[in-house]
Amino acid sequence: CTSLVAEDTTGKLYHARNLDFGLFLGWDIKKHSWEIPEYLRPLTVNLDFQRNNKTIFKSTNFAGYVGMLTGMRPGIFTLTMNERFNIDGGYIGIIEWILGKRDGFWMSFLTRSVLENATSYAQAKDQLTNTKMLAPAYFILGGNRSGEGCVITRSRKACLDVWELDLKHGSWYVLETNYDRWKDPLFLDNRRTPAMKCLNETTQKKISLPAIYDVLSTKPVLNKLTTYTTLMEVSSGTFEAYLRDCPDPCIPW
Amino acid sequence: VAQDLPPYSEECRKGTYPPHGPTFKGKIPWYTINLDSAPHKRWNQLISDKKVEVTNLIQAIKNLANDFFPSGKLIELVDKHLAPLVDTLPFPFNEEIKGIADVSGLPLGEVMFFNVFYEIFTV
Repeated sequence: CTSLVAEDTTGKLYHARNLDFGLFLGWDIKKHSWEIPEYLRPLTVNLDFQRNNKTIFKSTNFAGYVGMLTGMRPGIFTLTMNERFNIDGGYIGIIEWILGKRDGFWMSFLTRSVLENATSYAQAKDQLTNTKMLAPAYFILGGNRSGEGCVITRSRKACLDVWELDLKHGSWYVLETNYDRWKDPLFLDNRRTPAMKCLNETTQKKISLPAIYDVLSTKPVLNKLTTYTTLMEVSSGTFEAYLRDCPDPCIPW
Repeated sequence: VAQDLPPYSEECRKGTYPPHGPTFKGKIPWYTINLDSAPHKRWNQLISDKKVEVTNLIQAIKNLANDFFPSGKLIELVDKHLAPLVDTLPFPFNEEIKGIADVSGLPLGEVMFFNVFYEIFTV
C-alpha cells in the first residue's frame, strides 16, 4: 500500500491511498496478475455509514469485511491503514486471543471504532496511538487544520513512532508504504522513493487531488497488487475511489 | 510506458485525472450502512448484491489454502474452530459477521477467517 497526507499552501489537507494486497497469494499465468486482487476488485464498495439519516463516516471497503482500512469523518479527520509486516505479527495476537488473553483490539475493528466514535483529530490520534492491538500496523491520519497529519507506527503493544507534518521545516507531506520510516525499504520494493520524487516535483503550491492521483498512477507506486485508489479532502468532504489495474509492463508489487 | 526492473525508472505521470485509460478499471458503487438498524441486518442489502463475489473470493482463498495443505485440514480447522471464536469478538462486530454469514450462506468460520485475514497475514 501507499498512503499519504499532504497540505497545500492554503492549509487544505489531502489524504489518498493505493490499496495493494495479495502478494504471493496465487499468480494467474494467463492474466499475468495476482489472483486475490482480481477477486477483490468486484468486492470493492464505497460505504456511507449513517445514523439518524446523517453521514457519520465514509469508507472504501470490501463487501463482507466489517472492519475498515480507508475512511473519512467529513470535516473532522481522514484515516488509512497500511500493513506492517513483523515477526511479532498478528498470528501471535490470535493465539493469545484463543488462549483467553483478550485485552487487544483487532486492527480493522479499531479503525472502524475510531471512524465511528472519535469526534476530533486529537481523539483519533490518541486512540490509534495508545490502544493495545493484536497485530502491528501503520495508521495514516489526517485532520482538518494546518499541520494535522501523521503516520503512526504501531507494534502490537506499543506506539513506536509518530511522524507528523512539519511545515515550518518544509515537511508538507507524510508518506507511508510498508516500511518503518527510519529504515530503508527493501530494494526490490521501493515505492517510497518514486512517490516522494513525484510529490517533490509536484511541489506544495500545485498539490491537489488530481496531482496526487498522478503520483498514485506512477509505477511502481501503482503495481499489480493495486486494487483501488481513494482520494479524500476532509474540509469539503470529497471522497472518491477508483478501481485500478496495471497492465503489462508492470512490476508485480 | 515501461517499468524496468528496480531501481525505479518510470517518469512521474501527468494528466491521468479524471481517471481514464488502461490503469482505470472502473467506478466503485456506493452503499448506505444504517448504524441505527440491528447489527445482524446492517449488511443485508450489500451482501445480497455481492453474494457471488464474496463466495468467489472465499473459494479462491480456500483453493490457495488447499494448495499448501492438500489434505484439506486447514479449511476443516477454519470451519470447525474459527466459527465459535465469533462469539468472543466485541459487539457489534460479532453480530455483523453472523448476519453476513446468514445472508451469504457461507460457513461462519469462513466469514470470520476473511474478517481476521489481516492478523493472519502480517507474518
